[in-house]
Amino acid sequence: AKSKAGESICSSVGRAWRFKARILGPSLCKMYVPMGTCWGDLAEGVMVEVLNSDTNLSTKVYWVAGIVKLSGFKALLRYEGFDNDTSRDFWCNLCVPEIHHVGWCASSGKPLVPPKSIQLKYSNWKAFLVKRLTGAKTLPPDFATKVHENMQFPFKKLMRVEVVDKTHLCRTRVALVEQVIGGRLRLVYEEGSDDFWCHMYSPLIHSIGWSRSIGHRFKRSDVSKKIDGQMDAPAQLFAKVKDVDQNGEWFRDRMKLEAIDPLNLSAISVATVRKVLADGYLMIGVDGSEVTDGSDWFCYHSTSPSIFPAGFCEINNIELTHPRGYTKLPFKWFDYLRETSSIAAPVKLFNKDVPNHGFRQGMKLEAVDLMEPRLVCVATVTRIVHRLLRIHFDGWEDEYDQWVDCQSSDLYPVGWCQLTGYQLQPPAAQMARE
Amino acid sequence: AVEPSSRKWEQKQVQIKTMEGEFSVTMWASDDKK
Repeated sequence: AKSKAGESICSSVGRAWRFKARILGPSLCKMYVPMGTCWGDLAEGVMVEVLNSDTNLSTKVYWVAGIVKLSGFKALLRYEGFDNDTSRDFWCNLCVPEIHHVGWCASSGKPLVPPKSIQLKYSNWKAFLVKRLTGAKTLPPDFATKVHENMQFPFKKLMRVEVVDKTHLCRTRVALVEQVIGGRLRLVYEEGSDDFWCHMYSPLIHSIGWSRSIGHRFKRSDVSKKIDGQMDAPAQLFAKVKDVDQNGEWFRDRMKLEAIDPLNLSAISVATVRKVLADGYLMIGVDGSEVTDGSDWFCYHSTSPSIFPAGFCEINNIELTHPRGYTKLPFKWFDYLRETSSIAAPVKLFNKDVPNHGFRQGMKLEAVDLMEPRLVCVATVTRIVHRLLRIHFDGWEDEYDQWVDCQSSDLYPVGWCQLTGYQLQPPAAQMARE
Repeated sequence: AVEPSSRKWEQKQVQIKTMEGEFSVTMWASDDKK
């Protein structure tokens, strides 16, 4: 039962993993969603040929419909001839095989047949169609091909990757791709049977050799020989991070900052740079952690949208979670820095880009529950702070909300699960009612 | 018809087939090649 049950039974290791998965989840942008780069062609008014469900004919027949509204991959369609009558409007995923560009029926030898409820509305359907279709937009003829191409993913079963070790968040280990659905990977550790899901562009996974190259801790594998068919996933398949110049003013150990709390993704916490790695990567620890050996430190890139300069929460009216055990409340950064003899990481080192993401409060989407990353759930954007989105899982209490970056590879448009064949978790209340 | 603002769109002759026969209309479709 989603993260609720998981939370109640989770061990510190489990919690640590969930924390890790959550914090590192946000990564790349919507361009990685299938059809993301060509979706701009679609808009209200675009005409398609679609199955005519309002007919007595025994064979499949089609009719022209116009897009009334777009929601994610789904479109509200209205058969031509219904004018302003909304009673027969219907939702349809535009990427399913039943949707075609205008002209497809003729090229396939199938006649267009008007819905029977309006069959007598016009005596000359040809004249009607000429008038309605001339100058209108339709899908490109290769739309179905584009959909197919966009559903091909470069990661294949038995590819080897480096991925965070869910039993020790501060290190990585080798895992094999076991399954790929819609760009999401089910990874199985090379030594063991544990699996977990993440998107192929998740910042959790890297090419073999990444850990050594940046100085990240790594659990060496005792597997001496690769099984037939295994291969290291090519480095170019992974998400790229921005190059950064670490030679000038840069993050240093013990610098303070604010970070989305990996053990509680609903919160942003006081945190510390614990170790500066190469290529712009940082090991971060949440202040007040009960773990003293650093095993819950987690790796962020310096450009990550999940770390913030001290004062970010106060400026943006977000409650900052103070260090566990810190009693001098309300928390004041000035006092805390003085008491801990530390300095705040300079504001200029943080990623301040705010993409024109277009998300608005109240919008629905399909979002990964990063506490249980195999689950993609019905969710709502409830708050927007620059590029940061507050994601609420429909039917669940607010305590399960998550802060997620607008360009996360764990956020998908409505209809993504249907398109990719990934199981969508319905809102909790509906689930209870089946 | 007025050309849509995106230059990716181009005019195409589109064939239509109904029970009453075939004819063509001019529509706009986006073109990847541009």
